[in-house]
Amino acid sequence: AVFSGAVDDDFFEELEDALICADVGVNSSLQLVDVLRKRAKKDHIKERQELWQVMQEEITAMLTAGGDGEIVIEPDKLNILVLTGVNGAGKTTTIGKLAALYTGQGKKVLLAAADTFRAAAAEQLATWAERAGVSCIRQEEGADPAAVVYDAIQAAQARHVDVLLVDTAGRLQNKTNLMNELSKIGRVIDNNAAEAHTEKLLVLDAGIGQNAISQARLFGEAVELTGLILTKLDGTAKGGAVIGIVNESGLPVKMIGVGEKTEDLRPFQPADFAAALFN
Amino acid sequence: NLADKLQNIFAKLKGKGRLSEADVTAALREVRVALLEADVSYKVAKDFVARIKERAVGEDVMKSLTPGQQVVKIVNEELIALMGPEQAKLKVSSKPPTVVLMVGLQGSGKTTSSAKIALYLKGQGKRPLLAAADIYRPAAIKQLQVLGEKTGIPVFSLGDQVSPVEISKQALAEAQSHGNDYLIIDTAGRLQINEELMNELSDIRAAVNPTEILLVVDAMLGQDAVNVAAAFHEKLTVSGIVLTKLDGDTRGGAALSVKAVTGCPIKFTGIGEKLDGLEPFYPDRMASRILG
Ligand SMILES: Nc1nc2c(ncn2[C@@H]2O[C@H](COP(=O)(O)OP(=O)(O)OP(=O)(O)O)[C@@H](O)[C@H]2O)c(=O)[nH]1
Ligand SMILES: Nc1nc2c(ncn2[C@@H]2O[C@H](COP(=O)(O)OP(=O)(O)OP(=O)(O)O)[C@@H](O)[C@H]2O)c(=O)[nH]1
Ligand SMILES: [Mg+2]
Ligand SMILES: [Mg+2]
Repeated sequence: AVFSGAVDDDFFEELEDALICADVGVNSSLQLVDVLRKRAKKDHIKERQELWQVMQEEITAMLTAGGDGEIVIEPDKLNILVLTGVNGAGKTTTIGKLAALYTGQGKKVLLAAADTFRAAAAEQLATWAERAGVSCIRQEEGADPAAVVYDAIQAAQARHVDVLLVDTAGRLQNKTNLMNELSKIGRVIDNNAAEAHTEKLLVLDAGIGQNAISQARLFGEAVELTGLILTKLDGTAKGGAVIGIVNESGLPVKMIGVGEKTEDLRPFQPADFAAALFN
Repeated sequence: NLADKLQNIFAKLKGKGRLSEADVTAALREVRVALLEADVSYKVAKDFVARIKERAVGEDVMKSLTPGQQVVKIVNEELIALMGPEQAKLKVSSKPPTVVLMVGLQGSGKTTSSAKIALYLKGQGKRPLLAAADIYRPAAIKQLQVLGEKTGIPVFSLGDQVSPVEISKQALAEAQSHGNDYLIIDTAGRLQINEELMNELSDIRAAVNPTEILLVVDAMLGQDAVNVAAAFHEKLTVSGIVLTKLDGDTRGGAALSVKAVTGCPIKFTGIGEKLDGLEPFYPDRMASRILG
């Protein structure tokens, strides 16, 4: 509806409002509106519909600036995927989905229950392991998460596992001790699985507003992130905050969660995402 | 922060001589941006700024010696007024047990908050009973049972093969026969657009007639907060809000949005992962937080 009719001042205001309502944030919204304003002027565009294409292209360009969004699983070596993020974002569930995905591709998968803090965290992951028919390395509640990761790496190497999926405890980015714990997990992997291909993924709930920017920044300082996973896109939230994040960090969105079931995981399609912002 | 920005704007404007209404409008744009950056809903921010303008013009901010300070004062007062009074009181049913139904989106903090509220009640000498009515999420029942064990609070469960409505009914019967004065029912997270699951909540409500229906909201929610709150409120008539994860660094504008759209009091705030991480809601602290 924003993109039908003539290009006028109202249009740019409506566009800014629509972007803000999609959690794109004030700065990124103004940036995008500015790009469109300049294009409209330069190409003498009179119809809003013509700018729709430009908008999608511009957002897609912003989202793919950091490189293509694929989780790389290299053949003939150990691949370690660490999922991190704030409390309740969907890390454990996403690992369950990934376990099924890679097992379905004939890969040998192992899970590591490195959330040793939250009530029934290991049990929750164990259920997902069972569903995928894979093993799960766990220790008792309160154990050092880095120790679980260390054990899991030893097991993965000994068993010639293709994909090791590491679940971590939810943590708020302003908790320095928890960020330090995360850095330690990162070091354990770097020091004990140097030959492995490692992905460190930040799981973001699509419903989060501008705090997502702070999450990406501070988690990125604790561990070198390789990508983002955006969950709960089956809800009414648009997840627009990722635009600002990708713009700032260059981190690509690799996958999206669109539900609570095993099959509800898809590769990220920037063009579809851009279009959906205005639904 | 906003106070500094407004001081600077008005300082520049004052240099031009008398302030006009247009100058006030320009300054209020800064207030709107601050609110949007704090995740206050777009429409709530718009209405709020219109209200501030009314007061600014009505109180002749233009004639003030310190217009920036005066606008900040008005904004702060209006925010506090909008967010409602400090409220840690749960309503009590005339016919015990008082039933409290915990609802909200996936991962918002319902299970943890159920246990926190139960512990808070126990600390007040009450005898709460927790009910595990999430039969969908893997190990959800176990999670509540572990929290129950940690706090010495009984957890009623019928496993995950019995409907949440039936679990709620039997939990109520259990609470009545064991003399529990509070029954806190933990439910599965759900999207407000999932008709079937929203109907499940109305069915639970019809079955056990809760005195409190608490919408658990993650403080870092963005613009979608209004959609979620409006839908839950329309379907169930929410009686209170629990705002979680306020120990994070989010500005928490969702608090304003949810309050503005439902009119429900924010009864508790989650300020940590541990079970003692529960506080009453302080509107003045929330106001300064939202304004950065
Ligand atoms: N609708 C929807 N729900 C999801 C999605 N991903 C996860 N969830 C739900 O979100 C809730 C939290 O998921 P978890 O996997 O426990 O999240 P987590 O990040 O591991 O949580 P913590 O370990 O406590 O920090 C659960 O109810 C999941 O079913 C998704 O893509 N869509
Ligand atoms: N830091 C912090 N974490 C919290 C707070 N409240 C809950 N959490 C954490 O948030 C995550 C999700 O909490 P849950 O209680 O499992 O959320 P839920 O709403 O029951 O989730 P679903 O049942 O899947 O919908 C867990 O890691 C909790 O420990 C809080 O106030 N502060
Ligand atoms: Mg988890
Ligand atoms: Mg729960």
